[in-house]
Amino acid sequence: PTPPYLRWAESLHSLLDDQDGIHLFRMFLKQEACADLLDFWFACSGFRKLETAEGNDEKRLKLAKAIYKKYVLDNNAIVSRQIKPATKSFIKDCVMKLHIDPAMFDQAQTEIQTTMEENTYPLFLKSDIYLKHA
Amino acid sequence: IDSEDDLLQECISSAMPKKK
Repeated sequence: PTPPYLRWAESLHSLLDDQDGIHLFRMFLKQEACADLLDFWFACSGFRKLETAEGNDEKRLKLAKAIYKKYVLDNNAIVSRQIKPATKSFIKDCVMKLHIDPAMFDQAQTEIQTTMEENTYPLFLKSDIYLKHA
Repeated sequence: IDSEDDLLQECISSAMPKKK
C-alpha cells in the first residue's frame, strides 16, 4: 500500500483526510503563524454538518457568531485577509440579520481552501517538517 | 469567552476525520 506521506502529496484533500497528515500540516502552519487557516476550514465544515434540527438554532447562532468574531471580523487576521470583501459582507449580513444558514461559510471556506492549495500546501510539501517525516 | 472557544473547538473536532 502507498505510504501515508505519499498520499498527502497527491492533493490537499488527501492530506486533510488523514489525522496524522492534519497534525503535521498544522505544525507547519503554526510555525508560519497561519494555523488559523486550517482551523477555519474545519470550523466551516463542522458548522455545515451541524444538524439544522429544531432546538439546535441557538447553538448554530452562537457558533456562527463565534466563527465570525474569531476569524472574519478583524480585517488584519490571517483568515480575514484571504477572504474577499464581498464574502465578508455576506457573512456579516447573515450574522446581523440572524439569517443562519448551513452554507453561509461555504464561499469563505472555498477561498481559504484556494489560498492553502496555491500557497501553504505546496510550501508544506517542500518544508523540513514534511521532508523529515517522509 | 471560554464557552465560545469550547464551542469552536468542538465544531473543529467534529469535522476532522476519525482515526483509521
